[in-house]
Amino acid sequence: MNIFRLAGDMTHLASVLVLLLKIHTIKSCAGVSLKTQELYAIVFATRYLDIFTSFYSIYNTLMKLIFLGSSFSIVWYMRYHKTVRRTYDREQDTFRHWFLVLPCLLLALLIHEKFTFLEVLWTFSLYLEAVAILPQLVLLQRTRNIDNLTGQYVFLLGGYRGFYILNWIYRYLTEPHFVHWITWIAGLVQTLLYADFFYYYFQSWKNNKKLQLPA
Amino acid sequence: KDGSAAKDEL
Repeated sequence: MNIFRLAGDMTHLASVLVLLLKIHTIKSCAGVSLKTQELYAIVFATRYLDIFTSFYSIYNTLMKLIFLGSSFSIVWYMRYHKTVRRTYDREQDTFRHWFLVLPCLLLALLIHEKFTFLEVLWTFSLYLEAVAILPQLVLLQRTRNIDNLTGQYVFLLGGYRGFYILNWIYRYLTEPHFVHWITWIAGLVQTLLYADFFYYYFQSWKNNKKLQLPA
Repeated sequence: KDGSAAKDEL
């Protein structure tokens, strides 16, 4: 464990807590993309299949349970909670996210480190996570008024993988043979997708203006 | 077992 990875995990944890806080306290998911939340639930379900077979640490297992629990409960809230589901803007959240799942699955079948069931699904989860934010970014472009909590959620979610990139650099420099091109490239693509959001987020923060993405 | 090295990450 290194400080970059810890910072990344804490930032990631903060992002899901901000979202759960928003949904649970103000009983609203306005501006939140259900498609992105469903994709993240799939990412965690396929990434943490080894939760019962391989144990690394209490921390590792605990965080996996938190991410699994939070992502599925957010999907549940947005789909089935009587009050929250009414605040979901279904007409705006129209990204065909299943068109992301299939290419990621095909790519995982083609490019992976080992051709085993767990490894292919794990690789699939890396590719899917890289693009999972797209429905949310598209939704933010459509809904002009981005409330603070949703903006913070996307900002933290984008920041965590950035810390992970620093973690991979650190591990590459300190651990012999730590080379994982697939993880690195997927993580880099993921972070780059947030680039324009980060730009407008900082602009709004610097000028103390409401966050607005260009249409 | 460097392959698993990335598996200890979340």
